[in-house]
Amino acid sequence: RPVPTPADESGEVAWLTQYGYLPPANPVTGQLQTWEAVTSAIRGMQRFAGVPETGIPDDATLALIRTPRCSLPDVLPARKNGRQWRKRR
Amino acid sequence: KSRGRRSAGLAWTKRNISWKVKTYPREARLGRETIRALTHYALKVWSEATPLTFHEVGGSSADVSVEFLRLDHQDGYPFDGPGGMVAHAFFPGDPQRAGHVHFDSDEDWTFRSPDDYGTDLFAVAVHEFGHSLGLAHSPSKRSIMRPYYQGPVGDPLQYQLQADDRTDIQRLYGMARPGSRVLHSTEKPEASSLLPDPPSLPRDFPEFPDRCSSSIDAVAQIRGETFFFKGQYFWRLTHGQHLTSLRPALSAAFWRGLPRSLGKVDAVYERHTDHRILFFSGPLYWVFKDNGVEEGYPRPVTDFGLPQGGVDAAFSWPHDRKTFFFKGGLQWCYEEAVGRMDEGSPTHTALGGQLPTPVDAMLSGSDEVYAFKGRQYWKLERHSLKPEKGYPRSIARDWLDCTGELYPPPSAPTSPPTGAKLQPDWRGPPLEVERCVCPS
Repeated sequence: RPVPTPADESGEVAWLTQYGYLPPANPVTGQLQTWEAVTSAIRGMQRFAGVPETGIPDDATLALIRTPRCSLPDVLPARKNGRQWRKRR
Repeated sequence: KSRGRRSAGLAWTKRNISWKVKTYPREARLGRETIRALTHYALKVWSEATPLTFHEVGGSSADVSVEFLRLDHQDGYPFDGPGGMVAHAFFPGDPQRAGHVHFDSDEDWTFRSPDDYGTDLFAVAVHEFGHSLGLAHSPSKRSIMRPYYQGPVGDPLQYQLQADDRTDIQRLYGMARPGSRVLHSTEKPEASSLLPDPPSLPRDFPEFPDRCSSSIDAVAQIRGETFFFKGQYFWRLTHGQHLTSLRPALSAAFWRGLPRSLGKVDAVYERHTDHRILFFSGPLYWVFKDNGVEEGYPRPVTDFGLPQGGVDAAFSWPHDRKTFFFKGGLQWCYEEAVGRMDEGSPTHTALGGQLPTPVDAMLSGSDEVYAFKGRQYWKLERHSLKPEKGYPRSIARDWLDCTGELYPPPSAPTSPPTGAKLQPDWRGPPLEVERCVCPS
């Protein structure tokens, strides 16, 4: 069984979900995000932010998570007609 | 959702986009005029790179509507108090929310503050309007569309988009002027560049003057507000001496009946006997009731017993209803109550030898007079017209909301004129702005 993310990472998980790096947890099963999914999401966030891609919430990553920012997600949901939102470059 | 709004997909199809600041933050450090001005300049950044133009509207519906809201405001993006999420805006393709721009009113919104102090409203506004026009977040550290707040981006009057952002927005709307769109033979015109060209701006609007580096042609207290005239334009200060807009308005568009061909005005004052407003330019003068010219004007200035060549400056005392005209080294005193020039006029001006003459403009407050010359002004004692200590000072800095090294620092720490001191008790009915036509 995949290892669910430990509860004390929920702040980062909520942040990653808020900004589109992690799909929302399954509301039906309440299934927590697997740690692999979170690691991959952290890498995606680090890549977008231009910080080293360590896959873990290191200091540089946590500092960004605490930085004031725009509420809109960085990764936009797929558009209704199935086409991915235009990715910038 | 809103009449006439045609936003589709990732970009607006219309070129001339209206905007309005719908709500302001409660306890804000920034005044409303400042917030409106910063909104104007943040939109201007995008219009400089594209064929888009933006105009402010007073009505309820605007294409881009700016609101300062807090916590959960029912749009799916609740704010979270100071820090964290500071603002958001919705894309043109959003059927319900296109054009909505929300700033967290719990943030400490600042303007020209130190980097680590508060949240710079202009920088965030440029970012959010990028979303309103269809741009998503950018990973580029140089881009204004980077999701993280990175501090102020400098003077709103000087700020220009980085190349990445310019390229991205032009991909949606094409370049600023059809003439500058250089398409190489191999380059297929972008779909967006085939959009209908924007209506060209009327060619007869000369570039308007920069308030921070101009001298003044005339200045007047009208119904408690201060009007600074330069060329064909004017700036307006509220009763509280706040600039109503960083951008001047076209005089002929507001003062109905003033010829558009008029290059400049020499003097303007409010006549306290009937609250008419008089404009002087060369050999002619006009009388306005509110902002509409009265029948039978212009007339020659010789009506007052003035020389045919016109005047340099004028001001009128509300106390004794005397109006003083200045030309070169001479001054005239005109009795408004009886409509007659004082016998002893003209006399050598009392200004001579104390400040450079001829002056450009004069202004009377309740107990003081101001003389303007070049980019400086003096405060004069009411009767002797002697300059007070600590003058000259910078017009741009004290009256027209310019700061920074370009403008001579005040020679003495006297406070700039405040609304209260300049507030005559003789205000007539407020000037209602029926329509405001801006040059661009």
